Amino acid sequence: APQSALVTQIPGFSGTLPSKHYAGYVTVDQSHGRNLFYYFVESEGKPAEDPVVLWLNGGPGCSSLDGFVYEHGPFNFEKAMTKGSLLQLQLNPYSWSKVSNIIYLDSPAGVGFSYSKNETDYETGDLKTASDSHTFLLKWFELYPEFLSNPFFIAGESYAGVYVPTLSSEVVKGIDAGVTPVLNFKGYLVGNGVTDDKFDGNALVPFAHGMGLISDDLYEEVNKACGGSYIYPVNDTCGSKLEEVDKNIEDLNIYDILEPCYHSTDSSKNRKVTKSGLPSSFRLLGETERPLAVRKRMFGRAWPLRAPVRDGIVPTWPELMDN
Amino acid sequence: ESVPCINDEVATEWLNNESVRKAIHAETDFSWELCTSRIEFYHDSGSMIKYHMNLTAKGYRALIYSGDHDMCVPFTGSEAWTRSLGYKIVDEWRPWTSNGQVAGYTQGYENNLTFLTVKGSGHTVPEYKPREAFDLFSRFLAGKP
Repeated sequence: APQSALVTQIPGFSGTLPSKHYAGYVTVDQSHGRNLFYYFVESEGKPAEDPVVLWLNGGPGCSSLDGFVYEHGPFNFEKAMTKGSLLQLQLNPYSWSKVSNIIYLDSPAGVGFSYSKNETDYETGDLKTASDSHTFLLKWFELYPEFLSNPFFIAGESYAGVYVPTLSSEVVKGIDAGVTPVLNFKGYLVGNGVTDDKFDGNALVPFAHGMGLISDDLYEEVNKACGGSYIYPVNDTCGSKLEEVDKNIEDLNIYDILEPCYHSTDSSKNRKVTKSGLPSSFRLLGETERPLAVRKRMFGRAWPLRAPVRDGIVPTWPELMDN
Repeated sequence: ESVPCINDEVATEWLNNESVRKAIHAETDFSWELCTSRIEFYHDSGSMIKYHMNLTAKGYRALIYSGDHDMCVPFTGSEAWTRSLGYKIVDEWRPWTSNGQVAGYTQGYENNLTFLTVKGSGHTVPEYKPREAFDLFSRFLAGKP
């Protein structure tokens, strides 16, 4: 391992690190200066034998350090920090580094700490992201050859439901073509992953009914009007019934229906509205949060009245009537 | 930008702290954001079903898990597409346990494909259910049921 990448101390943590940590950049395109940031946590068990796992958060556009801080990293941040001060970080008893060597990768360039010197690189997509991440892996294993023989897995959640299989496919193609170094790829994990427009799009209504978020009557009505397919409304009745479904669920926390929705007190963090008029906050999905995505497909545009409100503009009643 | 309903203050503050940046060898001339709008991103790979078919057919192991209280990518969709692959069921729908409690349900398919739910969890399973997530992760890596 490159000693220059060794993390010798973590601000906020005063003990001895339970395993070695490394962090830094891998250049995936020299001519553009495209650099991907990684944070690597060696296993607290048997690093020489335990699997190596690449972790990817979704978005697209979200940093995998989300996973490090909030999900399965070696420290418990939430209990250790209050606004404005670094407190004592505690170890996370459920850190995934207990049983694996884990790489948190910020991908594509432009996300988290990853960057490019050529801003045209910030226009990208699934396939380029997979290709760059594959390049990253080949170079990373060249830097850390002692892990090459360990079983290797790729894991992620949400929009990484796209990143994981596309990257896994690149890895397998590389293995089949004899690309070196040869990765000891064994499999992959996907949590709440984006997969397919049809399956993902049709999932919401049965979910909302099963969870008791919409009534039996409304479920029967929407099912009858839409014929069980909710992505592309087949008629106006279907569209209006889907709108009713949306009204029933729109104030819930989309990421956990039983949790309250956190609202930032920082006014600078209020949502911006993109050129298209759609809110552009999309932590874990391709376009926007799911109900909006459903609306977008339903009507070809999203939530016409609410977008300006989110932009800080409250329309007058005549304006509403005009719309 | 803020992500709806998500409090990212701890991560934002820690990862934008100068001493942290220095310690983890991160560039210091731009700020860290949980999710960025700096990139223009195209979903240009279509459905993932064909990728899953190819990978599992080649013998690579796959675990598809779902926090069952997530409305962003609901488990109903993941359950449906994994079933749609048409693989033979080798482990019938059953509860799985963590710490002696039912932690969710699972169904195993041929070609080493497993679908699994995590009861009461939101979108980011290890955040909502760390112990259960650790159990499913470590058992999968170890090739245990």
